Amino acid sequence: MPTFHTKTIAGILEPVAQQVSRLVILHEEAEDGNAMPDLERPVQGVSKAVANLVKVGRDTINSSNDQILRQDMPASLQRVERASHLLEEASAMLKIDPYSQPARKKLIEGSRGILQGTSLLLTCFDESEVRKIIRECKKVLDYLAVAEVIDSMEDLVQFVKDLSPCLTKVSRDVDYREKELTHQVHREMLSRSLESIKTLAPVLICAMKIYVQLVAQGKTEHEAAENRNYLVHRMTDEINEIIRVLQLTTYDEDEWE
Amino acid sequence: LRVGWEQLLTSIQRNINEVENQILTRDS
Repeated sequence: MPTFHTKTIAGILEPVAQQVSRLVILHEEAEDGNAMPDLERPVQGVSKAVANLVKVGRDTINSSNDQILRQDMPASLQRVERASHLLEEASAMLKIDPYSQPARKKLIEGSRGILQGTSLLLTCFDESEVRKIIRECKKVLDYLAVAEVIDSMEDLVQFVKDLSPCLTKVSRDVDYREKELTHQVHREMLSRSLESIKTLAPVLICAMKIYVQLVAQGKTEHEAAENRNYLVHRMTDEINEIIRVLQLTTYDEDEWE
Repeated sequence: LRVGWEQLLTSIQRNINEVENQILTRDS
């Protein structure tokens, strides 16, 4: 059984993956040549569902601005389509010869192929969702990069106004993502970094405020600047760590083969 | 095996519909 990277993907694919595995074993044990049933109707059902899925997939590709998704997704759709054709061929062959061994092989290949294709499709889509979160993380990094040049209260107020909604979105998205992952270590890593960011953000704002006040009073601000810079670097490191962990995957296509 | 293959194909069909829903939901 392959390991699915997210709970959503696992929830969709695991039951079918288990059924395919079970049936393949049963089939291999039953090389006795029992007659196969007429599978025309269920195969037609699959073909129709595949046709709909391919249409929705193509619409998604055409409307997406994500170049990587546009590049990766067609292959998974083709895989599902090819697998669906194998099932149709198998069904036609079994109508003529219910004992046909090549037809049985095509049934197994087709079933596996649909699983592989849908798994790839969901993975492409999931990776695109991850890229959306990473884009938000990079916005936070861009804001953090200007923290060191803010030296007036007015700019600080604007900085907080800009950073807050962005941080809130990152926090919500990463929290949701963390709960979605099946890999416990990755979950813990995300959770840890997110907690650090939540703790560091108000401390950074406070440090920036102290710096701005000292500048306004014409006092020595060297230590305050160092403290602020340290906090900026800590937060930058944590956001970079989140970006790194978001891109880790346990998915290994070879496990399907 | 008779019931097995029919059940599997029905599950596959359901699975494809779920994948489609997933894409439609996230895409909107």
